[in-house]
Amino acid sequence: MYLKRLELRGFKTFATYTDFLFDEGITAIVGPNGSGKSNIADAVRWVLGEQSYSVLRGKRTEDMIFAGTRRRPQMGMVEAIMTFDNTSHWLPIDFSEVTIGRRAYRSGENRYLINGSRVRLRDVVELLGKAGLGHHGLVTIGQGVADAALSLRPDERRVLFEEAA
Amino acid sequence: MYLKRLELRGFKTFATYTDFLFDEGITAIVGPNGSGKSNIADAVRWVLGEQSYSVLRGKRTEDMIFAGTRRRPQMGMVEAIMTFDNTSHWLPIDFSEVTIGRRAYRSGENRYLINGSRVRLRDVVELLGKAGLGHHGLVTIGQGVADAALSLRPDERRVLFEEAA
Amino acid sequence: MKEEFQSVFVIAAQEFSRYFETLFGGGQARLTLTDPDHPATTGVDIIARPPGKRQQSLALLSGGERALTATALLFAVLKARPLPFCLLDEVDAMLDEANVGRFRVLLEEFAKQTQFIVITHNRQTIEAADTIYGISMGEQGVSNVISLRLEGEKVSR
Amino acid sequence: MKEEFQSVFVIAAQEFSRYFETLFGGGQARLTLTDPDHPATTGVDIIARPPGKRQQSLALLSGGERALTATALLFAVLKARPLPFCLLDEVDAMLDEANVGRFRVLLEEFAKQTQFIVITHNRQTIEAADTIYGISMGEQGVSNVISLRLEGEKVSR
Ligand SMILES: Nc1ncnc2c1ncn2[C@@H]1O[C@H](COP(=O)(O)OP(=O)(O)OP(=O)(O)O)[C@@H](O)[C@H]1O
Ligand SMILES: Nc1ncnc2c1ncn2[C@@H]1O[C@H](COP(=O)(O)OP(=O)(O)OP(=O)(O)O)[C@@H](O)[C@H]1O
Ligand SMILES: [Mg+2]
Ligand SMILES: [Mg+2]
Repeated sequence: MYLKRLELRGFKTFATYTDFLFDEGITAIVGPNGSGKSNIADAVRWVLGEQSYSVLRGKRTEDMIFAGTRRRPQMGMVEAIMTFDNTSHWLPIDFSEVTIGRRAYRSGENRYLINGSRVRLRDVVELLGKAGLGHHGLVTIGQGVADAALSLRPDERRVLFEEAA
Repeated sequence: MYLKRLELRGFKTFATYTDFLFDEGITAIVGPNGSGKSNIADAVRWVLGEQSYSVLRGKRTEDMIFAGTRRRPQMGMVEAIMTFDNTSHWLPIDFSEVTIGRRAYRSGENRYLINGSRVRLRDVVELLGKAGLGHHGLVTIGQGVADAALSLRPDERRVLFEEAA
Repeated sequence: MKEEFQSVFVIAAQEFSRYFETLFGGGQARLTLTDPDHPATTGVDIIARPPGKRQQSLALLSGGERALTATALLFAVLKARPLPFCLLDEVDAMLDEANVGRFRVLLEEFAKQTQFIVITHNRQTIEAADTIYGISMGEQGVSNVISLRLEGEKVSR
Repeated sequence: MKEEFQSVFVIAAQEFSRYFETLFGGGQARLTLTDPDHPATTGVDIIARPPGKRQQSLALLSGGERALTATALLFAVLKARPLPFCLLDEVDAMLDEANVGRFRVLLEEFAKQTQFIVITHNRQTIEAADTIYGISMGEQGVSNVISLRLEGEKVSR
């Protein structure tokens, strides 16, 4: 089971349609400060159902939508889709390829999709939960998170282990 | 006015007598992880009278004294001395060169010295205060402090300006 | 849930000690429970001693030593409860050349079981990758992407 | 004390906008008071817009953009209330090549008035130095020091 593809349209600085293809093994993402690398990490969390905007470095739905600049107008919606190779049946759903998608609008409305069909957030959470991708806090490990794990109090640090369980 | 010299003996990883000579302008300090670079920053804060051991990444006096390793015994005391060129009379004291020193013992006792004579902590604080070096929180800017300045709440951030004043 | 904590902890604790030694090229570390009699509420403590040094509180560790210790911990939890993929965002930023080298070896080992997407500025980490995506900021405040595969084939997107 | 805050703030605010543009090579930023009618208690807010981007909350800034903005702020306060010397510990760690270059230029300018001791791993920052101290960890857990002066004269201590 691995992530084959991440498609972004309107997610933060990824205004234009962007299609990342991934292989198994190691993929590196490089580039200057502020170019959009960590925004990719945010997109992954967002598609997987992240509900805390502070974790996504924002405050509300519209912070996830390309805000526009002097040279390019803002967008009205954002869409991101992750495609998983599921031949190992990690996701308990009878498809060898599974897409999980999320769309959001400036109104604040969020929509969730599995294999292109609209579902509820809880369906995404449930599917990922069964695959061990639900509460697993380590799917993306952000800038500064690693050191934070050391600064936590012992009772807070426990949560790392509980979330992975 | 500038820092001419920093002498360490027994300060954290600087077990053996170490003598840093500094010129005006820029001095770079380089080296691998854990070699002792930030310990030098701690020593500077410590000599200037720092009383918060958490700021010095420790808990008590003895954390400032070389703790020993399997190959070398711990030490019983630490001493650090900073020598300032004072020809511009930045420090309101009638010497063209001024040394500020601090010694501490495993007992927890701390001693303060100005030009080699024993003084009280308050004398050091007062002298530095008159020179604008008293509460100035920016004498050393540590790993992570810079970003923290952005994460502070507005009322906390105010302290940056008050401390420098 | 609490049974789960216990089983995750036991495996992670074992792996943490191993990964710490691998990443530091020596030294030793372990995880401990603050209240072993109460697994439902106990906290988790870390005891770490880099090679050639004496064991002291975590606070006294250097920036790079903390980053490396945290990496050992996160990999240990990942080993106890594997994920199909994991995205690392500049976890190697504070590491010197020697430590990045050991991090890279561990990452390559782990990558046999887990797909990694690694945001990095570090040459050694980049060298471990099969595919590289270069991100740049365009004039309109929009991210542009170029992909580079290991064979040197460059594709603009 | 509160008068002092006001005078420090006015100068720092002016310098902050200037240093931000210098370090980012463009864009704009300013400091604002949350409660200007009450200078004794007002907080200080930061509004920052990197070049080519739209102004958004500080939280949305990248790791490097935050480090650069914080550097502009700290230099601004230093300009308002100068110190004879200042020690910087890896403040350039998150910066890419272009940003380190601009940081270095500002540092060199500032160094005409202030002595700087800079702990760094960054080649460009090291190049700005007149003296370099190399610290290494010896076998006994003791720090060793080598100094290198710009003329290339190497002295072991
Ligand atoms: N909704 C949005 N619309 C447009 N731009 C946005 C939006 N949200 C965030 N940004 C911009 O994205 C940039 C941050 O991008 P990101 O954090 O991905 O950078 P990065 O490549 O990780 O850089 P670094 O190497 O410094 O960590 C900021 O400049 C921010 O203004
Ligand atoms: N009292 C002490 N006695 C002996 N060693 C100590 C003492 N206090 C701290 N240390 C050691 O000093 C080391 C940290 O040194 P320091 O923080 O200066 O490293 P650094 O060169 O800044 O590294 P980095 O590049 O990772 O930031 C730790 O390994 C710690 O164990
Ligand atoms: Mg980033
Ligand atoms: Mg350090």
